[in-house]
Amino acid sequence: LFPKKLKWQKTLVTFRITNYTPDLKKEDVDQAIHDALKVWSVVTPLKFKKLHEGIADIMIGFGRREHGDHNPFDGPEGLLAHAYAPGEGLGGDTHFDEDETWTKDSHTYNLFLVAAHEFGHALGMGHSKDPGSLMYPVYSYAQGFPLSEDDIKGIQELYGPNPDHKKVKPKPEAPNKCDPELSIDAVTELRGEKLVFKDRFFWRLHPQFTEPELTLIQSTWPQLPKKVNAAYENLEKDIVIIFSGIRMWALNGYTLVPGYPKYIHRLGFPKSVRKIDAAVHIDDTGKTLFFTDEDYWSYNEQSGKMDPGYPKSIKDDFPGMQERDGDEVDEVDAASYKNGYLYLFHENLQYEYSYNKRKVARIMRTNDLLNC
Amino acid sequence: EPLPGNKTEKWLFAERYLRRYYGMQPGLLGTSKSSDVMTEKIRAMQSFYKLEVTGKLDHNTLQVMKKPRCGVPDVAEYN
Repeated sequence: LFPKKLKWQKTLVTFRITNYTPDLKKEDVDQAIHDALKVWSVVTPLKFKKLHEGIADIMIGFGRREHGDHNPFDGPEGLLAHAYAPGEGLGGDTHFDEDETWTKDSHTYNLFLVAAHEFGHALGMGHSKDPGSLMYPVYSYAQGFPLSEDDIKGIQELYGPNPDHKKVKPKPEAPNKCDPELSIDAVTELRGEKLVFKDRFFWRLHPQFTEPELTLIQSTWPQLPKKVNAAYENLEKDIVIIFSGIRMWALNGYTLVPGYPKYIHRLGFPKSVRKIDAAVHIDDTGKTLFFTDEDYWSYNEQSGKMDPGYPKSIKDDFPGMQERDGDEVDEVDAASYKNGYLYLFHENLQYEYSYNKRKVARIMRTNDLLNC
Repeated sequence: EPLPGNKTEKWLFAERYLRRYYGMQPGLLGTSKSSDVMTEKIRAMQSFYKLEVTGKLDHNTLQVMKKPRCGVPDVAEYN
């Protein structure tokens, strides 16, 4: 929240769109503004009334560089928009940088998402430190209802809940990389970097830097689904394959390869397989291992076929993976391979498996991967 | 006007960023004073973005500064 918890001392707040961007049809701008205000009205008693002339509480406009408030924009990229805290005159006003390209889809920058963020400020919200929150300062694209628990908690501290609106389902908050119970969905190398997927996010680890960078999956690859099940890099082909449900996508660097998604059954899985839990390419053998429920498969990248005799049981072929309560591990969340060792992730533990000696060499916490 | 000292483009970019979003006072301070203020503001920004708090203008910090964002300050009082 802003200092002194600035807020509107009324629940009916007026707004007026004073000009339009040429990037979108007028009705698309009207719709984006309407939907962005609705994000806040569904979780508070606030109501918004549109004015077509005169002075409204929230005056909305598009401008470039110096646009009348001595707070100039900076040309394309960088600063996208700003808004003023509730109050007289400039208070509540919201300005968008006309040097940006405004869109109504995943291409940058989605007007609805930026407007919803800015109206948060116009109602009294400050910035959030949670990368999964709408009020996080850095732009990121995501579909669905944009408010996180943190956003809702903040706005309801100012205005209270919406008495007659059913509870909305907030976006989950960003995962905490050093949570000792952390489990992950997938892990892969990508041209020397390591990507670790968890819920709607992924951490990007660069070998020279200790600090993993947390980003929303859809902010980097809007075409990918919100959740990734498995991923692996085939260095020879310089591609990374990402799996979600029965579909798979290919990345060349950070660019999606055209012609995807494809169905996983093209790799030779029976139709009964509906999801891949983990995937890892073994550079030394040219084989890729896929883990599905209690089984695993070996895929020959050269021939593009599954090796005969598979699937096999994980428990039988990877002995020694024990949970804390002594049960044998028979499912894998994620897998990676480095210097003759296979790293199999299960819940909050990772098992360093010696590929040659065929036995578990070490057991570590999953979040060791994130330099915790 | 020649750049004061050996300020690089990156340093000036970061100065602008910290002035706009972290309330760093504009104007020239004595060189030692200005670098102390800059270090303290960089630490504040690194802490906000859960980066490693080094006070140095490292790669990760610059990467975050370059991301498209909202124009409202992250910590300073906004008026």
